[in-house]
Parts: sequence; C-alpha cells; structure tokens
Amino acid sequence: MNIFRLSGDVCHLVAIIILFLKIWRSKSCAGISGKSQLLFALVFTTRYLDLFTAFISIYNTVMKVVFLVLAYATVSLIYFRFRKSYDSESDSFRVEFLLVPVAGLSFLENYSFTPLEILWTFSIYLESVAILPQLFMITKTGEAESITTHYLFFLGLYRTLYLANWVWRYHEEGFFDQIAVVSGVVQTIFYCDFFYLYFTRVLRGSGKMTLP
Amino acid sequence: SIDPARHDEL
Repeated sequence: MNIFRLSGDVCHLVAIIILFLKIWRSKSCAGISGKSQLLFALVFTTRYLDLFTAFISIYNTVMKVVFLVLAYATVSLIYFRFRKSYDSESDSFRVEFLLVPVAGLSFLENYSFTPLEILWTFSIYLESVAILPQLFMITKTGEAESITTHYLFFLGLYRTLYLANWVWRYHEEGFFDQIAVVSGVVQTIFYCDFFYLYFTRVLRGSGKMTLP
Repeated sequence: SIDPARHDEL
C-alpha cells in the first residue's frame, strides 16, 4: 500500500458518498445518470467476487463491502425511491455499445481464461467507460449542478492518483498490471475535458457548470 | 510481472 493508492481509494469513497448524500438530501436524482451508476454497481459486482475466495487484508475486504453497499444503495435511490425525479429522457446513452465491446475484449485480452479472471477483466474494462453515460448526459442537458461536478472531480482525482500509484509500484516493487494500467489511462483521459471545464468554470465560483 | 490471481487493488 502507498499514499497514492490510499488517497485514491479515499477520493473514490468521498465521490461515492458525495453522490449518495446529494441524492438522499435533495430527495432527487435530477441530472444524475442512472445508467452510469448501474454500470459502477456492475463493475464492483464483477470485480469483488473474490470477496469470498481471496483474503487480501481487512482494509481490502471492508472497502469492497462499503463500495458494493453504497453502489447498490445509490442505484436503488435512483431507480426506486426517487425514480420520479430520474430524467430517463436525458440519460439516453446506449450502454449496449459499451457492454458488448467490453465483454468481447475481456474474453480476448485477459491474464487467464477462468470465470473469475474474465469477470475481473470485464470489470476493469467496464470501469474505464462507466462514466460516459454521465458525461454524455451533462453534454445533453448542457449543464451540471456543482455538487455533481464535485462528484466527478473526486472520481477523476481517484483515477489520477491510481496512475501515480502504478508509477510508484513499478518503481518500488516492479509491479505492472498491464490490463489495469492501459484501461486506467483510457479512463483518466475521459476526465481531462471535464477537468478543464471544472477548473475554468466551477471553481471560478460560477456555481453551476454550463457547457458552451 | 504480475501474479494474475492476486488482484490486491480495489
């Protein structure tokens, strides 16, 4: 464990909590892509199946459980409790265009052709594109509430810190997880455009992020 | 190289 990975995991947890609390307190999921949250729940489900087969550490186990619980709780807020505020009209990204290539690639490019390993690989590839419905929804509506942008900022920060974590682990341990790194770089690139808008608009105190 | 079975990252 290193400071980059630990702070990355903390940023990830903060992002998920920001989103959950925003929906819970505002009793609305307006502007939130339910599809992205479904994809994230699927990412955690397919990645954390080893909860029952491989014990890494207390931290690892606790964080996996917390991420799973919060992911499903957020999805249930969007699709059940506050479903009247769910804007399915704007959340129109065709997720099948993500799931099919990601599933195909996870069968082609993996470390070993076993069910657990293919599901892990699927979750890695899926995570890199899971935010796209949310980013698409923001471009469609042309705006995002500032709390939603803070959620995206912390998600992007978690991914950026993971890149630093991999540099550190390669330098310190000779650790290099090619599938995770390539997929992680692609995922972080998707946030670059958002980061630009975030730093030039939201942090200028304009409150809401409106796209040009 | 990585031990593929040991995915110790979240």
